[in-house]
Amino acid sequence: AVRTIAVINQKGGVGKTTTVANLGAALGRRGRDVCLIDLDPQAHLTLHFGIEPDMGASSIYDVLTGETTPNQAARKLADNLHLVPSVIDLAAAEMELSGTVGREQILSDKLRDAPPAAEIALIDCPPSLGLLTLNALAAADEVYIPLQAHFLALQGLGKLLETVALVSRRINPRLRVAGVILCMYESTTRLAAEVLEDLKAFVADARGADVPWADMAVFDTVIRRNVKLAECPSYGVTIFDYEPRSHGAADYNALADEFLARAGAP
Amino acid sequence: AVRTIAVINQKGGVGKTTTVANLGAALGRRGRDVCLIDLDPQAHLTLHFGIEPDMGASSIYDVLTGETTPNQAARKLADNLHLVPSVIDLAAAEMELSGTVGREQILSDKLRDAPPAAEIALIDCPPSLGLLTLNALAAADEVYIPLQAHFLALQGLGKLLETVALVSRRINPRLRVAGVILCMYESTTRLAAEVLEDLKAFVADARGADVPWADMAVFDTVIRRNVKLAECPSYGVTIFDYEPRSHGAADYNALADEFLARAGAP
Ligand SMILES: Nc1ncnc2c1ncn2[C@@H]1O[C@H](COP(=O)(O)OP(=O)(O)OP(=O)(O)O)[C@@H](O)[C@H]1O
Ligand SMILES: Nc1ncnc2c1ncn2[C@@H]1O[C@H](COP(=O)(O)OP(=O)(O)OP(=O)(O)O)[C@@H](O)[C@H]1O
Ligand SMILES: [Mg+2]
Ligand SMILES: [Mg+2]
Repeated sequence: AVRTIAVINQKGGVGKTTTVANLGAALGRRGRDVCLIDLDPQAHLTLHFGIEPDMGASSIYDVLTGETTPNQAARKLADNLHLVPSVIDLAAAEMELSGTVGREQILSDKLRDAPPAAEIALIDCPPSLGLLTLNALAAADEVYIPLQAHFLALQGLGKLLETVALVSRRINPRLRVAGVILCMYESTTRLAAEVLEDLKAFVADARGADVPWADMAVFDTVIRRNVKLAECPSYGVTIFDYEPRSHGAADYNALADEFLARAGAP
Repeated sequence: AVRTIAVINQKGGVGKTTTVANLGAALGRRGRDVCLIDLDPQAHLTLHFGIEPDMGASSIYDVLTGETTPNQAARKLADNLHLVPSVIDLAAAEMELSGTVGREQILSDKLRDAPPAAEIALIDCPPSLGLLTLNALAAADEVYIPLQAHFLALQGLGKLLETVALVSRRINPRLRVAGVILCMYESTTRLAAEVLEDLKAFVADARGADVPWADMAVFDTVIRRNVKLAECPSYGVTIFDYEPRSHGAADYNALADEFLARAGAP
């Protein structure tokens, strides 16, 4: 069965898309079969790989409306790496589907009817806790949360976890929050160190509680701020094809290794 | 009449809130009477000033539902600086109001019925082109666009301007895009220089066209990346009260001066 992972944070610009692209690519390079799903109407993951989001080709929108399946819509990016692209109409889909019974479970239904031919599916979500993100939560086994160590990071995390709790209770009891990934980390600043400390305390407090994030971890690997990560999308490639000796590549490689090491963990 | 300015960019985390808070404060310190409006359900502008977004006190939500007026809901932050706070329920408002006739014009109606007692109103918008942002566009005289000089900045700008064009045509003919403000600018990177160059070409091409952004400018002042700007919200203050000798303070002061110098311009 596909291990389905939702990559979520309603705060804008914290590294969700960059993480899905580069962690996904790193896992593919380690021989895991990975399917990326772009669930953001702004289609940045799709654009990251140099694909135009509304070429008339199949997209996640067509998957949601039942027009096509994930495997039919998936574009091959590399060995072991596929992408179900987004499309400009996805915002229209969010409106259209909002009247449907069980509207948060459409993606989950489609993925169950026709699972992607992959070991791992990574879903990139928009900066909101709206219907598309709720669909990702309903469909996911695990949630990974990219986080920028700035003020309000923990408040946003609290709000996100409330939503996870609701989805877990009403829709998807197997949902669990696996971890937080610190992104765009500025290790020389006191702000980052303070937020990291607060985050670790928060996570420690959750241990043993009867909540879907009781076992959440803060990844030891932090993704440092590195302009190479901001540059590589303009070439339609990941950091590994753009600047393999950069800190960005080193950090996402380390993240993939840690991800796999933790993979067996409950 | 209040000069109403919508601060918009559907891309997440590009500096909208930081700009509204600090440009607003700088204009207030120069004797302009400024009213800030937090139109984001994530309420980061409200939290920036150390105000809890759901204290039972009046908010922009109550303004939208007609429960109260902007002046009644406004909280005094400093001489010449008020804030109409957001509240967690604002996301519910977006749903509730989406069934209403002329649903994009609710804020515009309320601001016309009971204008804020200020010279300048700055509206902070969420990272989307959804109903709340459309309300800001319908209510505004001008649009200011904070922009991070990264890949996809111009594509996002293009999409935003399409939306401006629609609102201008169907709802608010006086709407114009006044300018782009480069935020979180990393002046040592080639990426930033390339994006800035593309942006200037884009803006030059628009001159003389029959579009609401024909006169848009790229502000000469760029806001440099400065961790002090990320730190000051955790003290509930703007950069001027936190670190007045920082680059962040210098840049937002310069931006305010440029804003006022341009103020008379068409
Ligand atoms: N570690 C990093 N160092 C430098 N730049 C980065 C890093 N991670 C991401 N970026 C850049 O910062 C910007 C925001 O990152 P990204 O788009 O991945 O965030 P996001 O959370 O997906 O944003 P949104 O909420 O808009 O979907 C992008 O231009 C990206 O290229
Ligand atoms: N010039 C800057 N230098 C360093 N950090 C900054 C700068 N401007 C903003 N920040 C920080 O970066 C983060 C994102 O900025 P901000 O919240 O203002 O963006 P936004 O566009 O309002 O985001 P959203 O799309 O989520 O509303 C915040 O933590 C903020 O404190
Ligand atoms: Mg993204
Ligand atoms: Mg904001």
